[in-house]
Amino acid sequence: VIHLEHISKVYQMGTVQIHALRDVSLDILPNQYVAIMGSSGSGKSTLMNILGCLDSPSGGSYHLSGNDVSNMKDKELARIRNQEIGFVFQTFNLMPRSTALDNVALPLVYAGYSQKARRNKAKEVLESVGLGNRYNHKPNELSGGQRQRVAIARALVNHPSIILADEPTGNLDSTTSYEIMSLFDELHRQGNTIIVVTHEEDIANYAQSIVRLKDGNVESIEENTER
Amino acid sequence: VIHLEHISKVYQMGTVQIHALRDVSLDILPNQYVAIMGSSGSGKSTLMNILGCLDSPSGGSYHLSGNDVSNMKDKELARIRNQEIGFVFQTFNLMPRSTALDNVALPLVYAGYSQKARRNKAKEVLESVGLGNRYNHKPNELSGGQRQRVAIARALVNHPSIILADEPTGNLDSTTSYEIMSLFDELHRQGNTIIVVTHEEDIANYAQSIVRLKDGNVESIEENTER
Ligand SMILES: Nc1ncnc2c1ncn2[C@@H]1O[C@H](COP(=O)(O)OP(=O)(O)OP(=O)(O)O)[C@@H](O)[C@H]1O
Ligand SMILES: Nc1ncnc2c1ncn2[C@@H]1O[C@H](COP(=O)(O)OP(=O)(O)OP(=O)(O)O)[C@@H](O)[C@H]1O
Ligand SMILES: [Mg+2]
Ligand SMILES: [Mg+2]
Repeated sequence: VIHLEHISKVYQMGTVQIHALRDVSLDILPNQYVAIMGSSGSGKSTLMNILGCLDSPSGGSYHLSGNDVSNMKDKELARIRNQEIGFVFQTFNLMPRSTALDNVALPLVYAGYSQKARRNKAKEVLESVGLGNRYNHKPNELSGGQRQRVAIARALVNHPSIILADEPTGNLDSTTSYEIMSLFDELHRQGNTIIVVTHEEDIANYAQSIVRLKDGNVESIEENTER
Repeated sequence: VIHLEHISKVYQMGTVQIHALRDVSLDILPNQYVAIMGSSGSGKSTLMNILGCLDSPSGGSYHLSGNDVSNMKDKELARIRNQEIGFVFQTFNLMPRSTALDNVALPLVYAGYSQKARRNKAKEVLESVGLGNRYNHKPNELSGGQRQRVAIARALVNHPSIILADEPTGNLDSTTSYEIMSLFDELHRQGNTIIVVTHEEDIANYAQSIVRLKDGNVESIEENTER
């Protein structure tokens, strides 16, 4: 469902070029569960932004479900970002003046739900990440791990078939991490495609294969024999 | 050097009271290295904000180097926050329109350094966290782990004797985490007091003792026999 061919991403900083991604080719099948690892600055989030149709590469091609993403119109890209892909950002990106409930309900507005249906659906997803008693808190009235879970809930609320999670357990204790990874396991079991960036081997071991990035290139892809 | 007695912190949300901290009493000696653990929402960051003189408790008392913090004037509190305590925030809190260099140099402005001295000192500290080649990047031109390291560098630039680090390795791969924890070990060896909030047992094991919070209370304090 995901076909990347010779993807590169270069940032121009004055006279200096930063090669965030150099040459990444990757195939991810439907219902596959992939972990992406690599050192700080190796290009993981840059790769996730391209996969999530939030950024375009400098070179190479990205085919999603057989269609070339660079040929898609804005309206189709917006629909894909809202309905097909759920993105958990490394730095959460919550709306600071809205409650947890309103943050989670926002993707449902684009999907055309009524206000009552949005509130009920958003509350349900917040409960599934353990935040049933925090839904009327704004982000600055929540702990770091609670904000992270609001970001996770928002990514899942439209039942996307592709879940992109950038360090989803970075701020969570082991018990809460286990709850989130069990939730991802269930989503995988339901047929969805899951891609998780993590720096923790324990979290990577929930996936079927582990892609390791190094300096903007794919260093290795290992099958996880424990799954 | 740190003496907390029956500290509580309550937030009023409409008619509901949230007890972020219920009854925390704790003594931390000079040159002690303490790790704080506990589930998401158990009160760790709230405790750190009180320790860092960034927030005041609802009840109880906090004595720092023998002085009651609640009796201190604003000028003295500002001096302590700038010179005595280095704080690494869980969500970094960098200035978005300034470069890494300017973010790290800011505490040196209050400390009265010349511009040339500030730039040199800030570059030196950024190099010590592996960001020597990223100092003119703004936060949105940095990876998550790079932003985290800018926050760490900024906390250390004024050579504070008390370092409060809230999840300093949450976005770092194992090699980079090891570099940061080695840096903290060196600062500890130099006589400073280190308090680290972490959800990872590997990181907590660098400390001499581990304080575990649960629902706003201290559940246990264990000596780390491996140190
Ligand atoms: N301004 C606020 N208003 C209301 N409740 C708050 C506020 N700030 C924090 N809380 C609540 O206080 C509790 C403790 O928050 P705190 O940030 O200290 O947790 P934490 O242990 O650091 O969690 P994490 O590991 O997720 O970062 C949480 O349940 C949070 O929802
Ligand atoms: N807008 C930008 N301009 C210049 N350089 C950038 C920009 N965005 C990212 N970079 C650089 O590209 C590289 C890759 O960044 P990326 O965020 O993909 O890393 P990462 O693997 O996600 O790291 P981390 O584990 O720290 O989150 C980094 O070295 C970063 O400094
Ligand atoms: Mg990243
Ligand atoms: Mg916290």
